[in-house]
Amino acid sequence: EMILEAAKGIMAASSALVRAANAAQRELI
Amino acid sequence: MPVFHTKTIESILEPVAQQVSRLVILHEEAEDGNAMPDLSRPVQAVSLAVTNLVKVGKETINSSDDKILKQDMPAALIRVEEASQLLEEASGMLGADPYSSSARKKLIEGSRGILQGTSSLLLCFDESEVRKIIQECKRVLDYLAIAEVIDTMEDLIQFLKDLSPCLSKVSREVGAREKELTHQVHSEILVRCLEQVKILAPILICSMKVYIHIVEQKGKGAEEAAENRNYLASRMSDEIQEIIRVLQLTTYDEDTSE
Repeated sequence: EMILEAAKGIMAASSALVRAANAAQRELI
Repeated sequence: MPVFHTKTIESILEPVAQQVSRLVILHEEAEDGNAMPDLSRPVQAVSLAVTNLVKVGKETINSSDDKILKQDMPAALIRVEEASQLLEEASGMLGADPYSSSARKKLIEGSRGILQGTSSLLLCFDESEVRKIIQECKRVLDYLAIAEVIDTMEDLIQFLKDLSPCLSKVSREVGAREKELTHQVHSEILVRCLEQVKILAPILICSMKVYIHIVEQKGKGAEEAAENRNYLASRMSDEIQEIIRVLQLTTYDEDTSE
């Protein structure tokens, strides 16, 4: 289904974003 | 950590749900922490993915004849769009001040919003798929309701021609659904009910045939044969009703009663 694929796309992009944001703080802790 | 009721939804959302939880914890622990990196590119990627989801979502809404989906899905799309806007604002603010506390809050709020909006959207879509299966189950119930007025072999043949494809579809779709559920108890109930339906269906047809033979030959025992047939039809209806009930359970609230 197209909607499942689109949701997977959002989650992949969000995952990359949150990983990048997390990486900066992880260095500190 | 939220609990997702299907394996598909779980596989899509859970990895990001965990990362967002970690994001919240990390930023709480490191309130005055490191400078945030430039997030403009990953935020841009999220915005593009959101644009695509909104497009696909609107197409789904327009092509569906499910009134509930048409009513509920737009709110989920708006939630995702608003969250994406928050991420863009956070990215812009962090560009100006990589230590900005309000930008971090927007980043967390936006990430949560994307997750919650996508979750609502997938739930909306999933519930609509479930309603399609329930519609098929109700067709089977309608056929079972007329079992007691079938009193000729011709009618029985037609009854079988109508019921069989419908029953096969229910069996196929409920079987697939059962494999999708993350809730073991719900899955087991569906398996058990489906097995009962498969056992009862040929016995019901046999009982209908017996009744028709007795009536056509004006023999004794028509009343008992009718009772037996009605009992089997009602047993099958009960199993289908239970399948419908369990298909509609999308939360774990019922655990205490089970």
